[in-house]
Amino acid sequence: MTHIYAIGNQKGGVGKTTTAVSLGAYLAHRQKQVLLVDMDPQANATSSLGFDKYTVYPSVYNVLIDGSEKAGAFSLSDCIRHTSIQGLDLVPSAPELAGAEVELVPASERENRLRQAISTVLMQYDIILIDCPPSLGLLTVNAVTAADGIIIPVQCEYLPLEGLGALIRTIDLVRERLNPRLEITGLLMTMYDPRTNLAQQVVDEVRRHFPDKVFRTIIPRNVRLSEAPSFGQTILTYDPQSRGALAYQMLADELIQREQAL
Amino acid sequence: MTHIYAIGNQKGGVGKTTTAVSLGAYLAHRQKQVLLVDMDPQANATSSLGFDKYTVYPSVYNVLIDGSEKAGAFSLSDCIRHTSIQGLDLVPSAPELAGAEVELVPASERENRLRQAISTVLMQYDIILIDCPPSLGLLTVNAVTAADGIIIPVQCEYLPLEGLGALIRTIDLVRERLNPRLEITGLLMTMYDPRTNLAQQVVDEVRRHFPDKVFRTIIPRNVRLSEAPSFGQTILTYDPQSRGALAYQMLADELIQREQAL
Ligand SMILES: Nc1ncnc2c1ncn2[C@@H]1O[C@H](COP(=O)(O)OP(=O)(O)OP(=O)(O)O)[C@@H](O)[C@H]1O
Ligand SMILES: Nc1ncnc2c1ncn2[C@@H]1O[C@H](COP(=O)(O)OP(=O)(O)OP(=O)(O)O)[C@@H](O)[C@H]1O
Ligand SMILES: [Mg+2]
Ligand SMILES: [Mg+2]
Repeated sequence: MTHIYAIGNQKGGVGKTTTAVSLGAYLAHRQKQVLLVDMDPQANATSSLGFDKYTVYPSVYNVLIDGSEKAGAFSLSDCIRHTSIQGLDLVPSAPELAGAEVELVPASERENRLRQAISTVLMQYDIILIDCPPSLGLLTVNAVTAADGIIIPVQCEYLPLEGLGALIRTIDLVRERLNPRLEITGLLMTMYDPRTNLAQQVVDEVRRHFPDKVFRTIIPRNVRLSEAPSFGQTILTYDPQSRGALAYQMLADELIQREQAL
Repeated sequence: MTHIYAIGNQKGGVGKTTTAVSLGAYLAHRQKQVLLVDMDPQANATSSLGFDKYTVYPSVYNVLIDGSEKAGAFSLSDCIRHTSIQGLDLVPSAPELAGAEVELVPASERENRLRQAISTVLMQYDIILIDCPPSLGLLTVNAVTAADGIIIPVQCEYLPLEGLGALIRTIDLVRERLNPRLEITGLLMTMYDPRTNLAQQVVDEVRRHFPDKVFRTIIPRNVRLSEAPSFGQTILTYDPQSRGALAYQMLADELIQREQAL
């Protein structure tokens, strides 16, 4: 049974890409077959895994825009690349994805394009992770329409807390109209800095609003996580003993446990 | 002569809103008449200044969607609110702005809507700041089409550095097709943490790529900046002695000096 998770939050800079890449690496490390789909035109997940977003072709853009009906259209498996991590594959993004939201306005099935594409490769993977851009537009809607669950990174600060209401409402709308199986897999507290009171206050607030929905694992603020992408490496190979690496390892184990309990 | 600055960068969480609100407060503190336009559907600038984005009406959304041709349409001055800071006014945002990108696809003059709206209030202000969402879509295009210059916050980390190329290309395109006077006012280094080597490496890299375009003022990482919005206050009233406050005060002075030199 393949599990598909979107990693999303319209608030910018909360750790979506860092979570998608690091969690993907540790799930592969635990012998899961993992596919990471980069649905962000910034293509940060693509470059964090060592690929050049300006030259990679085809990318997820080609699959979304062509759709399955055009002759000679690319399938999702045409885009799949192996990464330096055994068991972690990538569907890369590219800058032209930025135009997809407007280009797809007149298209049929525009919210279901990614779900249809993913269904052609589903059996090859245990887990599929989808990195989302910082918006609630069509790319994020495609991601949560394709997914079984959404993992919501929440930076331990005030402004990221504020936007959760709009995100939950969008998730509810997608569940009603496009994807009845969509659930909130969990909220993941990120960039936790024990030296500030604010961080603990935010964690307590989120736990109060979303009882039973917050991952036990908390990701600390750890500079090694922000250094790894500049080497095109995940934290698993860049600094496996760092606090950031150990936290994402714990998160992978917690997610696997949750899946087994289902 | 009114100066209009867009504060933009499609990378999420780099300090766009914090800069718009803090810089706006210190420019007003220096006796400038300042208008802050919130062009982000997250409406973080609106809430950082103590307004409720769910009840504020009309908002910038109504001005953009109605345009000037509809009877009974709202003008920009219908939306202007005074804030708790003397000399700082706000045009608030609201969540329905998220739909504007798609709603404006068939509209005429869709990139010029904000420029046309701002031209009706120009004479009342010395400086107009526009807070942008984390994307290069129609809302950001409207902002840079209305502006004389763009201030680009760059977080002192690797991933934010990566996206600068795409942003510069978009600015060049807008200058060619929509707004010939658009220039890069400056790149502002934010969340500088002297304890990490990465921060200084990023600053050096940005200075090398963009000589003469990087503000001398560097904004340090300072938790007081992230606490202020939870009280609906700017750093000017929340903690004027903090390192974050002093840095934004210096930035306001540097910007005023640059304007006088023009
Ligand atoms: N736990 C952490 N500790 C320290 N730095 C982190 C951590 N997680 C992420 N970062 C850094 O913070 C910045 C923002 O993280 P990231 O890019 O993963 O967020 P995002 O939500 O994907 O952003 P966007 O909204 O632009 O897609 C990056 O420079 C990243 O390297
Ligand atoms: N210099 C700073 N030191 C510490 N925290 C900061 C600093 N500047 C901003 N922050 C905090 O970092 C987070 C991101 O900042 P902010 O929301 O201003 O970025 P943004 O670029 O506007 O994000 P978005 O892309 O979502 O619009 C916020 O929680 C903010 O309070
Ligand atoms: Mg990202
Ligand atoms: Mg913002």
